[in-house]
Amino acid sequence: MATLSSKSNQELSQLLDEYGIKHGPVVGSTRSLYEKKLRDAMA
Amino acid sequence: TSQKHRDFVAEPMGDKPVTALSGIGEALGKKLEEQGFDKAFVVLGQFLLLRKDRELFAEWLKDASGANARQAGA
Amino acid sequence: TSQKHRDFVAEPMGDKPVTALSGIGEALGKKLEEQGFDKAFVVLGQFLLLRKDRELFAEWLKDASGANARQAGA
Repeated sequence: MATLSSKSNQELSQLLDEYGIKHGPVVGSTRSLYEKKLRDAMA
Repeated sequence: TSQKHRDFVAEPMGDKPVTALSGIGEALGKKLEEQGFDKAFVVLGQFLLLRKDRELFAEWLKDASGANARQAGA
Repeated sequence: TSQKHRDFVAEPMGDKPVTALSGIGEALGKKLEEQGFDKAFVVLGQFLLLRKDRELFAEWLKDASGANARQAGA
């Protein structure tokens, strides 16, 4: 989902909270995992 | 297993290759190395960044290296 | 300083708040917490991910928390 990849780390972090997905900081090495989990949650 | 875990978390200052991690063979090691996870301490860094959450870590490891559930668990 | 460093890298299994790190006061701690770096071990994870490169780490710390060079060095 193009929109997720264009979001800032901060925005992703807030979305993860909204979807109740446990997470650590969104950084380069963890971002793709969290985007995938958000896509699953949104699907 | 707890010994393996102790070894893993004692790794920050070590310099072992990623293949030194239990459950990570040559093939998985190679995939991880290609993504910059060439040392055990870098993988430990990822584990800490994922807040030491084993599920999250296993999921990341599967995505990053194609490890199966058993390997990721190790 | 080396003692501080030893404490830092012995942190993987600790649970200290980020403010326990030398050089990180309340204000910096708060900024780091907002980005998910609420524990010392999470910051250690970032240090390891940056391949224990002190310069890179200091640069990241400055960007993430506005720490000045001295604080980042600590």
